[in-house]
Amino acid sequence: ENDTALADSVSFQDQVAVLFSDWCHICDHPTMGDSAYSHYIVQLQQNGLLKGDDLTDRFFHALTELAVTHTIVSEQVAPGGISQQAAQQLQISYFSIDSYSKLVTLMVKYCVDFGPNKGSLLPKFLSVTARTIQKDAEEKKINFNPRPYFRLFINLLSELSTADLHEGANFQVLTSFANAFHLLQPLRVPAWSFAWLELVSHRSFMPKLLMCNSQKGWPFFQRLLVDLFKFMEPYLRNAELGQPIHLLYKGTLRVLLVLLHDFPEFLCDYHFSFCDVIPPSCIQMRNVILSAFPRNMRLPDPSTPNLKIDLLAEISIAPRIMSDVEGALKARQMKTQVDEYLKRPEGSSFLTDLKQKLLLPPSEANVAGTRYNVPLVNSLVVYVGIQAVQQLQHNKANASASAQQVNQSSQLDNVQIETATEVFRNLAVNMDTEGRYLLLNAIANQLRYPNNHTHYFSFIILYLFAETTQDIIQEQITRVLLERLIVNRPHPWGLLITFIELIKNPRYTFWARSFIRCAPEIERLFESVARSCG
Amino acid sequence: LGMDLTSLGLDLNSQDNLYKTFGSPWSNEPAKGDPDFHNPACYL
Amino acid sequence: DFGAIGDNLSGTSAASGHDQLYNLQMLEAAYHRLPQPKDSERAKNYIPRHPSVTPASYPQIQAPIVTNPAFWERIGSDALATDMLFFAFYYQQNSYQQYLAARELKKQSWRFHRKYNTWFQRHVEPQVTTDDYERGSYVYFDFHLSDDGNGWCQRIKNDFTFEYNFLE
Repeated sequence: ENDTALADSVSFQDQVAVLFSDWCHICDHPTMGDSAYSHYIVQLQQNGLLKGDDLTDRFFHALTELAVTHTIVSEQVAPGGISQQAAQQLQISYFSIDSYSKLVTLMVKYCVDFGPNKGSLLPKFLSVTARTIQKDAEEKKINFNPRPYFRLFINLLSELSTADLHEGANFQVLTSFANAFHLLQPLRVPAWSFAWLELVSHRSFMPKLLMCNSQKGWPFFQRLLVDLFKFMEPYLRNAELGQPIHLLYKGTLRVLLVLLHDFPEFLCDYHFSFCDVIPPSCIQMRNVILSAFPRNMRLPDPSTPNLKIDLLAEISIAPRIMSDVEGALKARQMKTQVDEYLKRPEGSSFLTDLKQKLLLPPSEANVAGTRYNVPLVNSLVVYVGIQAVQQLQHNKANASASAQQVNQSSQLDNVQIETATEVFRNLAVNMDTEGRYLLLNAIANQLRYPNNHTHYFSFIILYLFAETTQDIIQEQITRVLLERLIVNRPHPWGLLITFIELIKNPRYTFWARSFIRCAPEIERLFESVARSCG
Repeated sequence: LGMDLTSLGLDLNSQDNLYKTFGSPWSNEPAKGDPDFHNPACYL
Repeated sequence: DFGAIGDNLSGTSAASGHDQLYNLQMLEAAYHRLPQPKDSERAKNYIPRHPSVTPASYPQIQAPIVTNPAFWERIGSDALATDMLFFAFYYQQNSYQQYLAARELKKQSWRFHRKYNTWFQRHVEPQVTTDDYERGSYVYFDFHLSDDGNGWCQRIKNDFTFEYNFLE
């Protein structure tokens, strides 16, 4: 059986090779017009190669291998002594890849249809190609050459994302590529990481996916960014970067800056997901995301004397959060407990073992590089904050109700608000240094552009500073704010106004704290920060 | 990990969108080759 | 998705089954095979239909300036040079030059008629304007065969109806 299967396979390969050679011949004569192209595709259909079945998969797989194999015409290894980078200069001809991508483009444009329940051509082609790339990378390992596949995708992106396709079809094309890139994410094909990020951020893909179909492409791109951050996280966590990961990190910063400049609302709406997968050591990269604000918003200068934050119109508007804030709480069956506690705190033991619940099992702790489940801490902080903010808004809305009602409901409501605050106070007091740092980070991640989360969490972090009697808590709050300010710009607006409030408002007696003089360079640092904050 | 982000070759004060000339995550150079344009089929 | 930042399996990535060291090695290899600018340079769409051999002293490749939009805006502002816009449009099809030429023509109130593949410009205000068409006298850029030699020229068409569903 194996022999016949093998023989079939060899003859199938040979047949495909002949077909591909014919196609390249057609491409080699530009005078051959559309009729030659369409005739060739009809032939493939008549040969039963484009029915959308296994044979179609094998056909695309064989074509991809042929096109890639004929790309590297010679691998010149430069004479010794030249840097490895030069030595890897391959003599590359893209004629076979360009011909192949032309064939696929024409099949898509001619709307080659597989018939009912077979799906459409492009997703099938892309999933076969993704498997081919993954297989090639697994087999060749450090000898895998990503560039031919990069060329194949860049051709298809350039041709298909500008084609005369109507909006809906264009969206299908872009999401098909997004799904393929998710399949080919760096954690699955690390040897394709650089090609992957260049394709994902390419002007034929990223802006089109983010601009088409009224933001329906945003979840697809958010998933790709999370794929990238997850891959880099273990290496960024310890801030020890070799050249390759440092290049990937700088490339990621460039992409984030394009997003910050051209699509800030996208970064605003998904900041929560990104903060889950960006390690706390990546302060500047996280600041880029947290500094985003809607383009139609004008931010008042944080150092404006007597700036009345409360009077800003935007400060009472909730930010749009597209990420799943409750996901981590639900995954640990904690959401119900939180809701119960916020409604009826008296007699609840929720806070007693809350810290324990936020810890990771030891087996996961060493992989995650922390003893705490950071996404769970983030989820708890933001979810509790959202409940409190909603309650505050509810109170305000009821303010016009009758005095009697206001007293009753506001007493109940105040309990809810105080209970929320109690969650943060309890954790700040009972967590160890590492846990408290992650808690304060989760709070500081909400200090962004003017909105009611920024307002609430700015109040909470200053309240924790003012209410505590422990120096260590005040020191950690200062550290969490300061380390985000002493990196290069950009700095989130909410972070600046919170720190300025801390150092200017005599209520916090900041300058009387001993830790700001714990060392000469620290003392100088605070003086310079105080000057730069006016 | 922090750096001066203005050294990454992107003009963050540009009035125009950056993605149009964003060449590659690995270089400061703006995109080469014809920028993204689209000629309607009836032009051909 | 909202589990620990690291990965559920000890030291390996749930998504791929590779461990961090393997991933770093593969990344190192990829670092020496970065995509090069030429990998994404599109094969020039514009393939001369009848490339003519010219003396080597002539420029053998397009001058970079022809891909500079400012160059075409200058041409557009010089009424005499409109023929250059029509040349690029009809003789450099599917190229960036054609795109830029069309954009300048449109700025000068030329309108492309999809049925006649011809650019029209109002010669005077149209006599009739409805939601579906306008009718009047138009200048159009045309190629005509005649005994004194063929040539591109601008002509006037009176009483022409320009149906808007033919407007590109």
